[in-house]
Amino acid sequence: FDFTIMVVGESGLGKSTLIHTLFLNEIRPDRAKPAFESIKQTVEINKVTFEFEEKGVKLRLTIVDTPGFGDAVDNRNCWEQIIQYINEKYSKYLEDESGLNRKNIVDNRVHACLYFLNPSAHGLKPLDIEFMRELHESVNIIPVIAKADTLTESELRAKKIRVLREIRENGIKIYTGDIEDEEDNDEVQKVRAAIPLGIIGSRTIFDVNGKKVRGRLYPWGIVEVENGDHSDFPLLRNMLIRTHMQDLKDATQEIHYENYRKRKLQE
Amino acid sequence: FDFTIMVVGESGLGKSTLIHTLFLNEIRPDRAKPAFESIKQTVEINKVTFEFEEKGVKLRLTIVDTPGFGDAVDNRNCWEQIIQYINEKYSKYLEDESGLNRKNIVDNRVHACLYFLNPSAHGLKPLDIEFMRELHESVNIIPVIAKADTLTESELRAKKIRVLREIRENGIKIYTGDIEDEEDNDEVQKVRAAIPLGIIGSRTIFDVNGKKVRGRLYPWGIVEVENGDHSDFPLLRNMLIRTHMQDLKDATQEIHYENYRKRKLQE
Ligand SMILES: Nc1nc2c(ncn2[C@@H]2O[C@H](COP(=O)(O)OP(=O)(O)O)[C@@H](O)[C@H]2O)c(=O)[nH]1
Ligand SMILES: Nc1nc2c(ncn2[C@@H]2O[C@H](COP(=O)(O)OP(=O)(O)O)[C@@H](O)[C@H]2O)c(=O)[nH]1
Repeated sequence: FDFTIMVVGESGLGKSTLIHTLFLNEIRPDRAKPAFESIKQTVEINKVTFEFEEKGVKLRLTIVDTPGFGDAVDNRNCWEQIIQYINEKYSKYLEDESGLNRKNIVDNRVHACLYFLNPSAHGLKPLDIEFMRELHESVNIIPVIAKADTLTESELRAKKIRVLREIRENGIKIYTGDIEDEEDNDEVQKVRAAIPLGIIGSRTIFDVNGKKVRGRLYPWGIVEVENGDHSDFPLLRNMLIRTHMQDLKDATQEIHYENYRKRKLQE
Repeated sequence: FDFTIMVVGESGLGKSTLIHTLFLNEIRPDRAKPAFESIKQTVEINKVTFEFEEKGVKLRLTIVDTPGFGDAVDNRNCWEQIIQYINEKYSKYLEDESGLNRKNIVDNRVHACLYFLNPSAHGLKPLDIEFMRELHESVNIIPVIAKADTLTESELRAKKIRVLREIRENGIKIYTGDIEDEEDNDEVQKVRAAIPLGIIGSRTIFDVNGKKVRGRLYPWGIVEVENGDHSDFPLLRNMLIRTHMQDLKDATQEIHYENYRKRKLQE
């Protein structure tokens, strides 16, 4: 059972912290990147694979990190490396699919692209629009509002409405979480209604009245990552690991991979 | 008594909110700018002037806003409009100074440039470095860490250390708040020690136990803008309005304006 999640967004939006919070594993060694390194525009593609086994079911989870995205002064085309990576995986799958060993094909295609929106932006930034327009027909894009503890409840609500409106105005097709035949499934509908999810992550655990709480300690209070009233993090984890994992794989196979094959055949 | 403050930084970093918090006045009408407007790279220069009178002393305070800075996909040279504005004011002053009506000269030069650093960045972004290198010999640059309520106390401390180190490594000369003969002035030293100031702003006032408090209401607590334990905002206000206003004007006259005159004479 293979599942690949790609994380994309400007440096500092809490991507590695979120992956740690989700899977208790690290995507990169903790090295501080000196600012002048990122003046030339380079986007790296790094990946790390974890294998979990639960009740005899093996899950090979791959996280693809894209450091450098959006960090330069001139960010034109900084999505090219990302498109190239996604297409390389489709190309490999197409090759394997037409080969002799179809039964044991390894699925390294990207099933979900978590796109981190800067909470400080008034809505979508031009780079967000360009990225999503370039990739919405190649991969499931799941936009998330990073560091949602920057926003009050009303600011988060307003931002979600604005982001969805701008996504619609720009003809962008994001992953909506709408699973066929699951209209009565409360958990699925809860996730759908909250998109884009406002997320918070943390590597720190505190003792709050004898209870272990993962969160962020501020002079004015403690933000609890697992508290649904503080952020949508619990919904995101549910979505990726339980309610929507299969649908994300299905949509990749039936929509995005098909788009790739059509493009390939037209060449 | 003329004083001009310019605010520079990406959209959404809380610039207009900060000016409101400082001076209870607005720098721009509250219109939401649609995202696609900012795809072409344009930086506007807008200014608004307020006149205050206190104990018979009249203060003409001008705030120069620079919407569009850093908001495009390609931000090369987005500082050009800003350099042009600053030099235009020096040029006008030079002209007036050599004229007949020297006694009543109006000083419209920019005395302080509040440069908003994104709290999400790991240190300085390439754009921050380029901007400050281009302008540190033309105007007093006061870098501030915007939306400091995004950062825990230890993250803010680490960020200040890192920003100062990167400023030094890149040969950038920021306004240090070091006033001659004020080494024993506690208030001045407090400001100096806290640079770059971590600031928080708000347009909302809450009732907390019968006391009126300006701040931001989160599910996990209330951030108080005026509380020195929550942010450096009280230090910033003190600095701009009391302890450092005269020194900012002096440094503009004696350092930056002199640099301009030297450049002009060399042409
Ligand atoms: N306010 C806030 N800060 C966060 C959050 N998650 C991570 N951070 C902090 O943001 C900084 C950058 O996080 P990091 O995960 O390295 O960001 P990345 O560059 O996107 O991988 C670190 O100081 C984190 O502690 C969050 O949810 N809220
Ligand atoms: N977390 C946080 N949000 C802030 C702060 N100041 C302003 N904001 C919010 O950030 C958003 C953008 O603020 P605005 O002043 O319009 O930013 P500008 O585009 O830089 O002028 C608004 O929703 C503000 O309420 C702050 O200190 N902390």
